[in-house]
Amino acid sequence: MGWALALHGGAGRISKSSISPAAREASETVLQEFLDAGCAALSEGKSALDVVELVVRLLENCPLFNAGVGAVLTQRGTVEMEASIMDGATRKSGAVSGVSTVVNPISLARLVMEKTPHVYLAFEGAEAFAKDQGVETRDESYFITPGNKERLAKALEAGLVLLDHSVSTDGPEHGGSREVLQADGHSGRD
Amino acid sequence: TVGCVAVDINGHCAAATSTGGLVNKMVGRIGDTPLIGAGTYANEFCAVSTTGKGEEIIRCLCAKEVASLMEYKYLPLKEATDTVIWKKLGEGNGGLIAVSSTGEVAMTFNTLGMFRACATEDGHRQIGIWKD
Repeated sequence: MGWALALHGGAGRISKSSISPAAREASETVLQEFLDAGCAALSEGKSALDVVELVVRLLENCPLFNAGVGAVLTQRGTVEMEASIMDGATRKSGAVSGVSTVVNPISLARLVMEKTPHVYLAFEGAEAFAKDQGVETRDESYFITPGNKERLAKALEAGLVLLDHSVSTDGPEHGGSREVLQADGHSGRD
Repeated sequence: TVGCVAVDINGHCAAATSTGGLVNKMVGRIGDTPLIGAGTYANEFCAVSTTGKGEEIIRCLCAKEVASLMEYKYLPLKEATDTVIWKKLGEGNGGLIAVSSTGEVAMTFNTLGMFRACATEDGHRQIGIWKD
């Protein structure tokens, strides 16, 4: 027995040829950095709950990943972020959806868990709760990066193509999902 | 999507997941991340954070499924995560990270890649994107 930690920055159709050596190095560098931060906290005796919040805040603040700064865009070019946290010792949990101004949605999710009788707040209610709690907020433009604008443009363009080439009834016209290749080689999947 | 799971020196597990969702998603779309049991779950056995195609992860209830396999079928962590990712979640649909209360770690995915890293108190460390 002992402490252990794992973190991820998303999965998808990430081919080796689609990531430049510089981008790969940048990703691996921040993964290493955030892993070190989490390990240090666990070594100091911090609780698992505190550590997962700490590490996810770091990931949210890093524009290389699809949460917080660099969150992907909706069809309308807006940001709708989601987060959740769960404490295994108590099975308490908290979650938020549809927040567009909260810098660290994971910390808002923890506040839902600890400060409300609920487990899940969304959209206007979540934003109002964020203001009540005094968490850091920013204008929506803070989260939108040039790269994500470009990805949305490509996805919108590819979406039109994919509508014409749906291969199954899982296509968007049937309310299902569609997969859109992004400029960085990720699939449209998060 | 980003996520982190941890077990501390007291054997307590926790999981956290955060996301922007899908590029070009419909306004108002809810993904797997905030749905406890789908994208995120933790109990006294393990902690799980998933990533991938949210709608499929919701249908499979992936995170809770891992915990249930450990709790009710007594599977070790790696076997439980392999079962969920390779036998229940369709190929190419995603992955997960998980830790057990006894300090095991699993990072399992059936997509081409997953940005991931892990460490244990005994010095094991791994950082990777692709399977190899």
